[in-house]
Amino acid sequence: CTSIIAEDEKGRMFHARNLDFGLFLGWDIKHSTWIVNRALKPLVLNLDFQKRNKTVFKGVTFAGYVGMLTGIKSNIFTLSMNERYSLDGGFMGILEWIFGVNSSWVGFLMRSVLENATSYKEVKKELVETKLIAPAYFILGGKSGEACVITRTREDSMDVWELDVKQGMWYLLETNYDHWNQPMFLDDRRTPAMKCMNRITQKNISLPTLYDVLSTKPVLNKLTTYTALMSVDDGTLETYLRDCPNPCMPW
Amino acid sequence: RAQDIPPYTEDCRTGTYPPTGPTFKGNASWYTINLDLPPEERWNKVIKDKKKEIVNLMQVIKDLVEAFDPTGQVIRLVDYKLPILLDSLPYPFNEEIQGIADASGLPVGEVIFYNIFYELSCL
Repeated sequence: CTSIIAEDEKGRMFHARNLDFGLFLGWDIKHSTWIVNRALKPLVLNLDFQKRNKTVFKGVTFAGYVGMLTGIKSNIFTLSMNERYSLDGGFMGILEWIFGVNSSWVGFLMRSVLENATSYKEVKKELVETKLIAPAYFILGGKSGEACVITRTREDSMDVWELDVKQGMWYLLETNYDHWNQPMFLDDRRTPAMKCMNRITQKNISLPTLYDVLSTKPVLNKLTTYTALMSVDDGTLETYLRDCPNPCMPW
Repeated sequence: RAQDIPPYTEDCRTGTYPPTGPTFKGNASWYTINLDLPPEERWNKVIKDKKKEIVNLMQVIKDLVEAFDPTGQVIRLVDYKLPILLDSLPYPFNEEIQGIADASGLPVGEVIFYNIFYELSCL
C-alpha cells in the first residue's frame, strides 16, 4: 500500500491511498496478475454510513468485510491503514485473543473510530493506545497542520510521525516500511513516490496530482486494487479500481 | 517505459485525472449502510448485489488453501471451528457477520475467515 497526506499552501488537507493486496496469493498466468487481487476488485465499494438519514462517515471496503481500511469523517479526519510486516504478527495476536487477551481487530477498530470519534485528537489517542491483534501503520489526517503516521506494534505505538509544514514537511508518505528505515530494495515505492511529490511541490498539490503520483509505477503495481482520494474539508471520497498492464512490477 | 527491476526510471505520470485508459477499471459503486437497522440486516442490499462475487472470492481462496492442504483439513477447521469464535467478536461486528452469512448462504466460519484475513495474512 501507499498512503499520502498532504497540505497545500492554502491549508487544505488531501489524503490519498493505493490499497495493494494479494501478494503470493496465487498467480494468474492468463491475465498476468495475482488471483486473489483479481477476485477482490469487483468487491470494492464506497459506503455511506448513516444514522437518522444523516451521514456519519464514509469509507471504502470490500463487500462482505465489515471493517474499514479507508475512511473519512467529513470536516474532522481522514484515515487509512497500511500493512506492517512483523515476525510478531497477526497469527500470534489471534492466538492470544483466543486465550482471552483483550486486543482489537484492526479493521474493526478503524470502523469504530470512524463511527464514534468526534475529534482528530480523540482518534489519534485511540489509535496510539489500543492494543491490536496485528501490527499496522495508521495514516491519520485532520484539519490544517494535523496529520500523522502511527507505527504500531501489537502492544503499543513505536512512533508517531507528525506533519510539520513550518519545517517544510508538507506531506507524509507511508508505504509498508518504518519511515526511519530504508525500504527493501526490491520493494521501494517510497523513493519514486517522493520524487513525484517533490516535483509537484506544495503549490500544485491537489487530488488530481495525488492521483498522478499513485498512477506512477511502481507505486501503481500488480497488487494495486483501488486508489482512494479524500479531502476532509469538503468530505470528498472518490474510489477508482485500478489495473497495471505489463510491463508492471508484481508488487 | 517502466523497468521490471529497480531502480525505477519511469517518469512521474501527469494528467492522469480524471481517470481513463488501461490503468483505470471503473468507479467503485456507492451503497448506504443504515446504522439504525439491526446489525444483521445492515448489509442485506450489498450482499444481494455482490453475492456471486463474494462466493467467487471464497472459492478462489479455498482453491488456494487446498493446493497446500489437499486433505481439506484447513477448510473443515474454518467451517466447523471458527463459528465458535463468532460470539467472542465485538458487537455489532459479530451480528453483522452472522447477517452476511445468512444473506450470502456462505458458512459463517468462511465469513469470519474473510473478516479476519488481514490479521491472518500478517503471518
